Amino acid sequence: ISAEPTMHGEILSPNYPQAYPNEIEKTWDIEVPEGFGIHLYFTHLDIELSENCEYDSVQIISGGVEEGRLCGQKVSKNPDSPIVEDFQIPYNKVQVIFKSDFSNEERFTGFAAYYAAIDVNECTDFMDVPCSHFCNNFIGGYFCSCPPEYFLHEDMRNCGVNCSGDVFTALIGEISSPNYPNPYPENSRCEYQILLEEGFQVVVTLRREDFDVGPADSEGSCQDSLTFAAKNQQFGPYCGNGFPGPQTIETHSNTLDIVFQTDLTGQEKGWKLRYHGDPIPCPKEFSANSVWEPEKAKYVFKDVVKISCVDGFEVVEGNVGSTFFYSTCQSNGQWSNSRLECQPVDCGIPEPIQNGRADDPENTLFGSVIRYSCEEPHYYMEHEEHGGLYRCAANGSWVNDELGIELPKCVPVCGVPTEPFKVQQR
Amino acid sequence: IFGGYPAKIQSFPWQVFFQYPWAGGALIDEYWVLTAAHVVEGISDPSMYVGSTTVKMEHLENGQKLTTERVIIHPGWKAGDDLDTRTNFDNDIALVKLKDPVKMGPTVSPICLPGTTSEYEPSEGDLGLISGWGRTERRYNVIHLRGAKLPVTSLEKCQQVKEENPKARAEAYVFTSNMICAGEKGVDSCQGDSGGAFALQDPNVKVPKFYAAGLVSWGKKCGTYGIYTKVKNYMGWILQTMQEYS
Repeated sequence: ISAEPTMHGEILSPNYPQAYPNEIEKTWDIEVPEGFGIHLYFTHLDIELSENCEYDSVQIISGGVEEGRLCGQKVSKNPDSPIVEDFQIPYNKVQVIFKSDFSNEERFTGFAAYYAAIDVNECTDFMDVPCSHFCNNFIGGYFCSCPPEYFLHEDMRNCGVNCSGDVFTALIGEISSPNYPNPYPENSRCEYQILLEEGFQVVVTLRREDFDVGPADSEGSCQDSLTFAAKNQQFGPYCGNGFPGPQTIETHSNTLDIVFQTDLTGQEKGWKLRYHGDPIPCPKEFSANSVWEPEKAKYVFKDVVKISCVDGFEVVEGNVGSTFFYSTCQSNGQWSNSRLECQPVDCGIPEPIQNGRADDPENTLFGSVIRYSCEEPHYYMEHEEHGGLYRCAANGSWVNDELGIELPKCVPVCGVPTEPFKVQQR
Repeated sequence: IFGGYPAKIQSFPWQVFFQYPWAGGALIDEYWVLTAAHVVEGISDPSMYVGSTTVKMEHLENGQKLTTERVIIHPGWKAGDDLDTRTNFDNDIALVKLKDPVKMGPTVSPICLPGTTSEYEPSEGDLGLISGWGRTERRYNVIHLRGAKLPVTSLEKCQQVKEENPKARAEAYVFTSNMICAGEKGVDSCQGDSGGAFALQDPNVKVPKFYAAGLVSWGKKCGTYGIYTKVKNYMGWILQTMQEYS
């Protein structure tokens, strides 16, 4: 017999209060509204007694589990109550089955039972705790709530903490799990990011003793875990008591995502890490004909060096020559101005002089030598002792040992006629 | 030139031709011409050529025309006298600064200046050369350059020459130590040769090398003895002026 859910009802054995018939089986499917339990109680019970109620019985089954099997005669032990037997069913459905066999010789009157919907305390009536933190019962249901600073997840059962969103941009810092060193919150996912200026790589240091996250399960999977992700690389997930990873993790990235995931159970003290930004190194390039200042064994991001050309060399940018240039170690590990190099100073084609010429130079680079000469025999070189030799100097000028950058002068030869005057003797 | 011979400009490559007045000068540097003050007096832009033996216009074009930048007459030159009656030729020396440098070569080359030592003091008997396109025994001037060799002689010789110019009184002529007298046996400079160099051979070098000991200045009578401005006495002024205007 089944019916629409009701808040209460009566069940009577067949022919009650007359003797029940032989060989009969009757079932009642009782249902109260959802969220309620059922209080089923017997006020009269008179059923043939047998061992384990094998002959005749009334059986109470809820959720496939037999809550009870009754037979015999029972009287109330409480003079103020007519109830001889009762059951508190924490579900809203119960099945009552009455059976009689064929062999009754005595007269048994059966049973009278009543049921009423009762409130179930979902918070305490079940083995499984329905809320991760606080459970609040009400008639027909329950709701969960959370301690301060926790929030209720969408499943309306579990509490978590708002621990995500922190972005660490300082070049050095410390990050720890929520509440560290007190137990971290369960059922939470904390996402952090270290975001450093380009040119620095994040280096994480985590001491073994600063890590206590729930152990892995029998299959080796972490229930709670700490994971690092940087530029196509992942470190972790890590769990356990004592950090199992390397003490120092070089990420080769200026950003690092940190995810700390916890499950519902097992709250340990958590973890604490330190990080710092390690400037990206630039190669110490060997460059002939130049001097780097300052001289260092290793150059890193943002280092600025003055690259000075040695004597006789210069760096040419556009049409402008200079004896030095600055280069900066960039965020990509490359030097700025790397296309510039010290090259030999070019003195260019020597300036022409009046009444003389310079030899065609083989080249005009630093250290080259040219010789000026005068148009002989009508000109000669003034102050000839300097020899007319000019060397391409470091400053880009043709320089003579005696005259410096002053050009030689070709002065006319005086007083020497091409043809001597001959007096014609008569 | 009296008593001279035709000459090539290659023998006197320092010889400068003044077209007006018809006269000479001596090239002493790429930018400087030395001449007599009376040649350039009152003339700020004389027309000059170098490098040509003949001074016909078509030949002159083969030489180099010189362009004047400035004319500097010696401050001791007494200006303003009529040349026909002038009796004082003291300090008859001037410099002409050229705008453009002269290109030297076989036909154009400067004459040296005298040193300041006593070796460059002309002595009687020293043989020198003169050149020019001036008057000869036969012509008032010549087209083809002529030259002559003549000795230095005493200033008295020049003083003793009988006056030819009736307008001037013999005793009025001024003779100073700034003058050299030279000439013999009818070899002399004459009108039109003024400003040209009286060239003596440098005593200090083995290779023949000439310096301007004098400048053709004046004379009482052509064909006797001529007076030349003694260049050595003006070396201070010449060098200072050249330096000042360079």
